[in-house]
Amino acid sequence: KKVQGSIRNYFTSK
Amino acid sequence: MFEARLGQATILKKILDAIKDLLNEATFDCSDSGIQLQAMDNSHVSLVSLTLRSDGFDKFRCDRNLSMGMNLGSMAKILKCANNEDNVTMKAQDNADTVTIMFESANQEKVSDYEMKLMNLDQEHLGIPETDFSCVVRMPAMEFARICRDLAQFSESVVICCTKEGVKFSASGDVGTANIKLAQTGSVDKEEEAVIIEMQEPVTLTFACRYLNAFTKATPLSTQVQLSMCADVPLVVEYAIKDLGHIRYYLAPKIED
Repeated sequence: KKVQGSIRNYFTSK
Repeated sequence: MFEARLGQATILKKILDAIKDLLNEATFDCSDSGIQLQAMDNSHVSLVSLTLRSDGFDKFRCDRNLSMGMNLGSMAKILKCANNEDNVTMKAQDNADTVTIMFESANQEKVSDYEMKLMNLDQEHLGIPETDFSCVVRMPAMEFARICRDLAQFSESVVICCTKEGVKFSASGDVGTANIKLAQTGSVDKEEEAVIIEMQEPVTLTFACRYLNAFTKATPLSTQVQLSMCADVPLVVEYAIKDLGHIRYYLAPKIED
């Protein structure tokens, strides 16, 4: 089953 | 002092319509290069990035960098008061806690202004890495909206599969399976009707319909939409705003549990 990931996992905090 | 003027309020209305379903409030970062907005939706699944270049405005002045936190519901109420053809001017003093939005009719016989309280939003800015996308699809924005709307009936998720033959959108659920394939167009009379695929490597990714449908609220801004995809990174859905800038939506893919 596929689950929704967070966009945060792909971008870094500035 | 900050002052930005657009010839037609309709553009600002369309921009707001394109973001207000995803964001309740957002910070408009103003500098002499223009206005930028970057914000994640409440669930942190997608990110909205709006760029409006200063040279796209009829008048633009920004003496000092200014971050204006706005409640988008309040802004929508104000923009509802504008006629589409009205001029719109946003004004704020340095360090102000309000912004003034002014509408002027084309013949200048009606002038209205609305002062809106600004908010202190503690929004984090995310660094978006440069990506060499495996596939970039350009297609009519209305067609993309139609596909997202149609497929949402069948599943919460849509699978986008891009190969050199074309791009396929699929949804599978209790009713059955739906597949919509678009081939790259040969010759078209109008550029805005073209489907263009630039593929380095084929890619298949799964996304939530709900967010794709929210992004298509930007359809009135642009005749074409660009989808940029790469394995295991967010989809980028970009709508150009003619002569003014663009709005980009980033959406995290659905991944195996």
